[in-house]
Amino acid sequence: EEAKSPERLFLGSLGLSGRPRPAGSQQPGRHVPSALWRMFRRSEGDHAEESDPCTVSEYGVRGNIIRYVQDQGRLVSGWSSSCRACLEKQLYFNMSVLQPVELLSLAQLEITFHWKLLQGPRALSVSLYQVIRATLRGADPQAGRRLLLSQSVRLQHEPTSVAVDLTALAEGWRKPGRNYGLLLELLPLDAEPEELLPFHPGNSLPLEPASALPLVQASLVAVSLNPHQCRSGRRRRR
Amino acid sequence: SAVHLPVTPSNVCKARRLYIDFKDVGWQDWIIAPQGYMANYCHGECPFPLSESLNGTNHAILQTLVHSLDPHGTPQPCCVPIHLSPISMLYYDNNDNVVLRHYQDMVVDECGCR
Repeated sequence: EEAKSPERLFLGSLGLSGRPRPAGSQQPGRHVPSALWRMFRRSEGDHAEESDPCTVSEYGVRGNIIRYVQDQGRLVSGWSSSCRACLEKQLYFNMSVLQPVELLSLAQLEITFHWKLLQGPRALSVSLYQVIRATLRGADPQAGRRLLLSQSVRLQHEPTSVAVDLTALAEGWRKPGRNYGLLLELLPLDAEPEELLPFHPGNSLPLEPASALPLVQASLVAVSLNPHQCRSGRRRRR
Repeated sequence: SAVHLPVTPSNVCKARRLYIDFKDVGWQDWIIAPQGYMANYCHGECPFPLSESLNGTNHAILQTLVHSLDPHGTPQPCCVPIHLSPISMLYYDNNDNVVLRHYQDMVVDECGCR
């Protein structure tokens, strides 16, 4: 009966498989990315008539759905097995949230580093890998990964962001069993590792390795088009 | 030759305002913005003669004429939306991702006889 309720039929016509039940619905004032607020307000503003609801002008692509897919990865270990002085962060974005009918037009990874005052390095070497398959503990970690990006980042007082276009990769993640996520490797450039962390590599478990490094926030901006809600060839009002 | 009384204005085809507050339908825990939706709809008569304010096409004007001559055989033109606006919704999905979605042609701005 639920399947045929008026609400479900109505939400279905809006392209939603049902009433969303977000886990954090009880947390008032949850974070909404400021970029999405800006887009929403622009679409509601005085120039709404001129803007095309099926084009995301901020990214210059076709689309009527913009998702900030949250990172569900975790801190893998205090130290990277392939680089003794590095910190590893697993990144995982669940792309199954896109409905099969939707056409993915952009998937952009945005990594933001929030530098902590008076503590930690001022510059990082950042390496991003695609995890191709799971590797056994002790196997060559390089075998299961592919380098996507390697660059240095100078940390400022304001948050510093790095953007990477992962559209082709994210399209592949929509197929079940193809998404092993990403691996982010951070190497402090202007401080000795020992100075940073309250323990030496010999310890079995790090106490709080990340506390010495900047806060890393990652999200995947996925822009997609639902062709049922965007009829092409729509003549603009003259 | 019968005297033909025009329909009272309130029955004429026009947009009827209807606002749905998302709180009333229990959607406030997943929709971030807006607070509600203008679910306006078109309702009313398309009488002969069709006045210009009813935004009728030539075909609709002829149909009202034929209806006036043969009310049981030919219906009046329909009162339908002729101008719609898009809306945007900002909401949390089942994975707590924040989603912005734009919908074309969702709010009825203007109605007409077609």
